[in-house]
Amino acid sequence: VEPVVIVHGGAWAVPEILWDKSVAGVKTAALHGYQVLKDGGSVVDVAEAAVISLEDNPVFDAGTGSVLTFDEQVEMDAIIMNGATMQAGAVAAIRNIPNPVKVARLIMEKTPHVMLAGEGANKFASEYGINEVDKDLLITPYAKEELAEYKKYTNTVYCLFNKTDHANPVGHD
Amino acid sequence: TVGCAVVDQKGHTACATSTGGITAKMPGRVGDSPIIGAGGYADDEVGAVSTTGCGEAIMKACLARHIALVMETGQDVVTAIKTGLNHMESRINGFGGAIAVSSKGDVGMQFSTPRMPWAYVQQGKLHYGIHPGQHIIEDL
Repeated sequence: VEPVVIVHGGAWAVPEILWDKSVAGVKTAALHGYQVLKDGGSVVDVAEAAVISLEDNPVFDAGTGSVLTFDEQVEMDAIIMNGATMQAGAVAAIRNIPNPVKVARLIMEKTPHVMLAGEGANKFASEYGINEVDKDLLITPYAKEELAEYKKYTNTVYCLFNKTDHANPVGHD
Repeated sequence: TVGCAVVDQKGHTACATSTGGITAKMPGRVGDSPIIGAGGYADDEVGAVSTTGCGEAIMKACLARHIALVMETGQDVVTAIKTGLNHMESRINGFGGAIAVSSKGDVGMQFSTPRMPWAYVQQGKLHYGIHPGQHIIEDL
């Protein structure tokens, strides 16, 4: 089989100001993942490494650069899955962790569970030396501006997803 | 949201997806990203998928599993993703995108939103794009 590593940086109405940085970020992540594969890493190593590269890039809505909840917190979700064993690990609403995918992998490999959420996920991460960081380290000026803009125009929380370029971009899963 | 799908020389597959969610989300709200079959799915007998877009719609559509299931019928990766996205749009009015690899080394990406940055490496070439229809190839 010809190996391939593919990544994405989120499907939404990416504003022009983020086009170049987004493309540069996905190129870097794909190359990084492929290098891990060439160096003998497993497919799980590759998936984790590529996603960490994207989480660490403030351009993307994950890890550093995550968007904010209505009460200005950072809550993140992540999953990792191994196709050979169909084992999976996931975290939901984990707070203030730079790389949620690392915690997802630990859940997959160290517990009989598939998902840990909220406080339990943070507590589990801490047991493996992955501690919460100051949320300001994860919040970008862009995320703050986007929340402020949102609050200026509405106080209704719902999924605003629109196919047009004129859609109000409110992030994406 | 960000994600990765990978297949190696032996046909082993994996996927990962990670997200900060949507701006101004209700505290405690969880989208598709950590849900198996919605935000991601990997099975060496088929391939691996990572999705992105409106989390509520993706969950209702079980988008990653839907795409994998279409791949399982023998459809190519791109057709499978298109089929999944079309289903999500027509039944739930939801939009998004996905990347996928088959365990045979086929690769594809599609999106029904205005843009989605993506990139992949295969056979010494780096492929990437962000706009609909854009597909740039660089030699490594």
